[in-house]
Amino acid sequence: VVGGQPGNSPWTVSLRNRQGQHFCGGSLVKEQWVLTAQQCFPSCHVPLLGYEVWLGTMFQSPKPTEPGLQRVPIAKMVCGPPDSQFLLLKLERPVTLNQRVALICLPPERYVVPPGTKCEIAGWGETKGTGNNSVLNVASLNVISNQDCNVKYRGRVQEREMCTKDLLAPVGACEGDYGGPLACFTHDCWVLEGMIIPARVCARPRWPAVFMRVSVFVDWIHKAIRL
Amino acid sequence: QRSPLNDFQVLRGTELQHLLHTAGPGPWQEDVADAEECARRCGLLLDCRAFHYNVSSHGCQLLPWTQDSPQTWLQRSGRCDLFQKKGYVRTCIMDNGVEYRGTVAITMGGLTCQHWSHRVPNDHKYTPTLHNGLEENFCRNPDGDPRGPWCYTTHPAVRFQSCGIKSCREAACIWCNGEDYRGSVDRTESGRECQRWDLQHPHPHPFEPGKFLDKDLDDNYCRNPDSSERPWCYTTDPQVEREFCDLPSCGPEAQPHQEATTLNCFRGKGESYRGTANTTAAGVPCQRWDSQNPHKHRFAPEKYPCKDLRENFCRNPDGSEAPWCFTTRPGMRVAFCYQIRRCTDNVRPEDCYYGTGEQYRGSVSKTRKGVSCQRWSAETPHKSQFTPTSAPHAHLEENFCRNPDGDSHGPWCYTTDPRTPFDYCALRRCDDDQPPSILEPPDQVLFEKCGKRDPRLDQRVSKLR
Repeated sequence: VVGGQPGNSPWTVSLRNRQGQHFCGGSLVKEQWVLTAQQCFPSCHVPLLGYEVWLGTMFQSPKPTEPGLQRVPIAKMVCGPPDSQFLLLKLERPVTLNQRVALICLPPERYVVPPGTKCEIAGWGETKGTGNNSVLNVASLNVISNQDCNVKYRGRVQEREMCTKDLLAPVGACEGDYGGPLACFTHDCWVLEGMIIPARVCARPRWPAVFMRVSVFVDWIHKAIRL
Repeated sequence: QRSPLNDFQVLRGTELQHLLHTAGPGPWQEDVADAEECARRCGLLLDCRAFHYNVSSHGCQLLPWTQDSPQTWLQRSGRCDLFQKKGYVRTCIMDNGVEYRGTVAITMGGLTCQHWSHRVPNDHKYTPTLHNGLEENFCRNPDGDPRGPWCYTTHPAVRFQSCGIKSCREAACIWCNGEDYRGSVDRTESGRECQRWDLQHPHPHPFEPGKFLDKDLDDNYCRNPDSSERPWCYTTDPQVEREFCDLPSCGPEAQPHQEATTLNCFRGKGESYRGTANTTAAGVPCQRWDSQNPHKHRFAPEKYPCKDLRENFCRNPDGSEAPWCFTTRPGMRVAFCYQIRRCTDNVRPEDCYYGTGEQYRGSVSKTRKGVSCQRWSAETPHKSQFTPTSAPHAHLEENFCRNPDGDSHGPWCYTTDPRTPFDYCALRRCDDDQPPSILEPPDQVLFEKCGKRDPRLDQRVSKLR
């Protein structure tokens, strides 16, 4: 995350490859389910041996003995609907919810976040020198309407996507954050409204950031978990 | 600090059965500490050729036979690993092959070997013993002949002849950087013996065979799990952690079974990507591969001729998750090029639907990945929640794509792939169909207990700020 601050985001998870390297983010939507981006994995049918989800820590390289750290192997993948870029990961076992690990709410189907809503992104990805690479960074962003966003993007932003306000300073998600959450504070709760997806440039000043809109696909999330 | 297991080749989860000894040749020895102890005991006994190691009770059973012995066969086992002495199961030889105990019994010239216990047609001075291993009429090297194992022949005019068994070094060559090498060389180029991959001594290491199944980190054979320039191994010399192995190249650099390269998208991990994207997803220009500045690295183009490390293009020479590059920013050593689109592996849509496809009545019966749909009336491989009887309105005929639950993402089906309960179909929205907009004003939202974080933690961190 560029332009963020060390922070706390108990639903943000770190995806690890078999060398233990962080390569993407994700959001804990159920005790045994994480939502992330398809872009993070070679395909929806790769051998998952060695891939893990790490939670309950703020550190990019936590010590094995760090209290609260939970490392859970990934057992299964479910590919999201066409054009969703979503990927659901089923963990080998449910995580333990506690002070450091919490679920994030899912929005109702087709819910549209009102412009101006306060949101935040979180991740262990690239800070481009603006922060501390070794801890979880969180940045605040505010939602704008697709209509306003499309002024800059000349109509290219789809309804299944959503935007946050462009800022003068470079603030936003970057490489290594993909799949992570855009969490918005709505009705006294944090809700997973967006998912970080790769863009051509990170944290581009004076340009709105684009995210996948979770509410368009929340029915699939429920169905995939149920089936 | 070689391990006694270095003399053995393991078959995980396998038992060696013998027709005449269903319970095995002798009792289980439960008083051993680990497989190495079993190997030590078996190694001392000339008539011990293999052993079972029980991974749960940690007991072992010494065996006088191997999988090549008559009336034996291999069987899957949930509790045992089978260790067999390399001399008996390796099909190639190390050095001059005096340790060879295989079952080849034909000479280079195609002549059948004479039994060592026979004196005709060729008389000789050798007497088979457990020590010299002169068994049956198998090729052996009792006199250390530099040309390797040989035998007396059954042809009166040819007294003896070499058997032409290949050295392990010659038996398998390497393509490119040898990531696919699966040969049986277990020594480094300096002659040091390799450490077993499943041991952490004398050198602890991260390459656990169970975690790198695709790298086949068998026993202590040379391998290349990290895309080094050549196959290598950790050594049994505590002073030398790892060394390359001296293996012959298969020839010109193109790999015979190379995957089709892609230019403007990448497939899988992007190892065959040959496009010209040369910035990271963060927009930082990539460093040239043939430069060591600002980041020193080992991926010199001339050492990786098959990886096409031209200029500063994003590439994946080491099996990472996606194409990547060293960046021109000193503080950012490497970065993925996730901005390169992934090639879609979807099949071409075969039909179209309107709205959510609830009224679709076509006969497409394939998922977007090309997997055949399961019949709605079937119970395997997936138990159907929607059946022709439970959802008569949905016309769930045969295995045609349908939308019995009004899924907003279109017709779907249960799949015949056991790993994929359901998936969307090889269908697209009809061109003249406009989905309703979702950008209406938000409605009242009620949430349960999720979405909360511990305010105490938050406060502490903000103090941190």
